[in-house]
Amino acid sequence: GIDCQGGSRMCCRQEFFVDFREIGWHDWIIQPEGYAMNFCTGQCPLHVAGMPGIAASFHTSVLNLLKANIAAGTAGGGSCCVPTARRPLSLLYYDRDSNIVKTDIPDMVVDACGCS
Amino acid sequence: TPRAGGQCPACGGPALDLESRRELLLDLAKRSILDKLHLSQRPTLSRPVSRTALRTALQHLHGPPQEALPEDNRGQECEIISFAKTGLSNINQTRLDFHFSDTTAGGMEVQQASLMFFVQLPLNTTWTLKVRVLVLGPHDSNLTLATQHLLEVDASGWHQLLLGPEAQAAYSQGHLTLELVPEGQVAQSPVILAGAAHRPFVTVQVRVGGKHRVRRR
Repeated sequence: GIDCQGGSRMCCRQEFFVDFREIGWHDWIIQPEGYAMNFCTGQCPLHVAGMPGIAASFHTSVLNLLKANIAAGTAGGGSCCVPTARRPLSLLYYDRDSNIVKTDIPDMVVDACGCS
Repeated sequence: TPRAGGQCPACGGPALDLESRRELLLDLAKRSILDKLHLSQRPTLSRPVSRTALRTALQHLHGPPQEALPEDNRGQECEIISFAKTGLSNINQTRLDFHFSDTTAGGMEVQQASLMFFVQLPLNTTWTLKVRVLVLGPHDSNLTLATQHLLEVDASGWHQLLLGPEAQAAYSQGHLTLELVPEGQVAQSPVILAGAAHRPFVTVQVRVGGKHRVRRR
C-alpha cells in the first residue's frame, strides 16, 4: 500500500494518531498511549486497476471494473479506496467499577489501503 | 483536501478546514473505540486503583488463549481483574465482594475465573482454608451458599484458586461474594487484605459477543 504524502490524490493511507492524553482519556485507558486511527483516502481511476496494494487480484479488478462500466454504460468509472490490511488494537483500561480490563479489538488499525 | 473551497473527493461535500477535520476525526476515534468496547460513554472512575496494586495484578495477567477459534464462534476475548471490596470480616472469616456492572454489554460468556489472595503464615505451619462462593438469591435478596472449596496453604505469598461454574455464573450476573473461613482456631486471619500491594483480586477470562454474535449480512 502507499502512504499519503503532500497533495497526493491517489488512493493512499492517511496516518492519524489520537493521543489519549490530548483527548483526556489517559486516566481510564492505562495502555497504550494512543490509537493510530489511520484511514484510506484518494481516488481510484480506471487506469490504476491492478496497481500494487490493490484490494483484489489484478485480473478480478480489471474484469470487475470493465463489467461495471459496460453495465452502467459510463466511461472512466473508478473503484473505492479501502483498507487492504488491518490489525487489532490491544487496550488495557478501567471500567466504571474500577476493574482492569484487557482486550484486543480486531481490525481496528489500518495498515494498508488499495483500490477495491 | 486542505485547500479551502475545494471539494471532498470522497463525498463531494465542501472541504473542511484542517481544524474542523481534526475535530471530526477525534470524535470519530472516540466513538469507534467506545462502540467496540460496548460502552455508551467513557467510564468515570469510582475508585482509582493504586499503581502498586495495578502492577501486582498485571503480573498475573496472561494473553487470551492463542488457539484459532472457528470463525462463527469468534467473539472478542477480554481479561478482567476485579479488586475485592472487603465486606464483613472478623478473625473467623473474611468476606470479599466483586462487582462487574458491564455484564450486559454485548453478551458476556465467562470462560475461566480464579481468586488471587496473599497470605502471611508463621514458618513451618500449614493452614486449611475454606472458600465459600455466595450468590444473590432470587430478587437479589440475601446471599446463599452456592459451593465451597477447601485449600491447604503451607507458605506465605500469593495463592491462586480456580473458581468453578457457580462463581463464573455469579460473576457474569455482575456480583460475586466469596468468604474465606480458616479451619480450626487461629489467633488472627493470615489473609492479608490491607495495603495496596496485597489486595485480593479475581482474574476472569470472558468472551464478549461469542456464539450469539449478530451475523454480518
